[in-house]
Amino acid sequence: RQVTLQRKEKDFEGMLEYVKEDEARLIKTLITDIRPGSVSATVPCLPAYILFMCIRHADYVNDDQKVVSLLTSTINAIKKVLKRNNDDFEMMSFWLANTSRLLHCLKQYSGEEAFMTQNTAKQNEHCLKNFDLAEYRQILSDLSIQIYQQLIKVAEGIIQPMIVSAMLESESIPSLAGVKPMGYRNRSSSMDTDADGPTSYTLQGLIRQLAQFNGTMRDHGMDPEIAGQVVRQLFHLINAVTLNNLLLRKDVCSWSTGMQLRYNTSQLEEWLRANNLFQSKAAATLEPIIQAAQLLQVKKKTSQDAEAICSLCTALTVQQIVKILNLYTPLNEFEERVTVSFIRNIQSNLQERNDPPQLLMDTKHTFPVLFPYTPSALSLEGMHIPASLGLDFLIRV
Amino acid sequence: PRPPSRPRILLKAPTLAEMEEMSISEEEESP
Repeated sequence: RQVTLQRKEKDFEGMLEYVKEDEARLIKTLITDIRPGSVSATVPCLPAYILFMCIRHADYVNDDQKVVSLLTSTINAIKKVLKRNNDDFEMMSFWLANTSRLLHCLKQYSGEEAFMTQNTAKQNEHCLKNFDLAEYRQILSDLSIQIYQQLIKVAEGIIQPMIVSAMLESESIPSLAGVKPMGYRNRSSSMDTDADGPTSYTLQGLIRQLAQFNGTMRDHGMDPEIAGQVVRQLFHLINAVTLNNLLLRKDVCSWSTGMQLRYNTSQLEEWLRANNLFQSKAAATLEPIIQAAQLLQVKKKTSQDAEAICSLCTALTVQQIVKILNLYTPLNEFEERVTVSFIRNIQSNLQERNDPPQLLMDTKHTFPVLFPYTPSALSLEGMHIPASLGLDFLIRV
Repeated sequence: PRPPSRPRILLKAPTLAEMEEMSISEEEESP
């Protein structure tokens, strides 16, 4: 029996055959009803590989109707699942990973030289024989962009309410607790009591949420480049919401908030480093709040101080610098307010800059998304389909 | 060197928006 099994494995060409009548069953089992957890112990993006192996067989037998029908049903089913789960980050992440993997497969096995450079000899043997699916690649690319945008929307909805509290109000540096400008109550006291709770709006809570997003995307086998773009977009929101709040609230424009903010941004940078996300350009999006934190902390008295501020604050507009200096609130009676002449000095120093006139940052700004081609080293002939998926009507060819 | 493969036939596809319209009209047809 063992000999037979080994021989079958050897003869397997990495294709899956099904009768046309089973297409609806395949789509229901593999797309409509699947839960990401049911394939978590298998190859990441298993649904995408199974679908591609089915496409390969339909291509192999030269059945254009079958290829078109399967691709159309696949795309429509994915869209339906996403519509039904439009606030579920896990589902968005799962289908973004699988849709982009299916797109990569259509490229990798297209037979086009440009996509074959990293293929093994066996992978090149497995290229599509009869059909050019370039137009379907375009649809899958458009669909991936749609899912990405939906995923960003869901993630932003979750972290938006946490940002101000986590970045500006909660006290992650214990020694700074209670050091607030004169006349302002400690707003974060109630938040600190549930610092370990799942909904706490401390910096740790925000980082935990980011880690959860990142872990989900990694578990689903999402390309690291795409996950990096998601994190960068979320870091942009953290930066923009934090800075806008700082620009509108006198009580947080103080030396101690500057200290707190610098510490918090360094923790976010540390998290990026620890998760190999430092190349994602996410860190650069924090530059305005890093500079705002420094602006709150530096001396603001002499003309040398003014020059230093001008060369330091390159990611802030003149309007933003002036606003923060105007709002700056001394911690105690020993610290002086920023003088009008100091602010005028800064303004004249920076008058040549052509900064945009608006004070607040655009929290809705979106970076263009890119899905770089990422071929897989995986061999289709070695793919194992767990019996628990209920796909026993697929015949390995 | 690999033998030159014969040209593949381009399978025409609707755009994602067209596909959306088709699926909406399908849903409308079915009760």
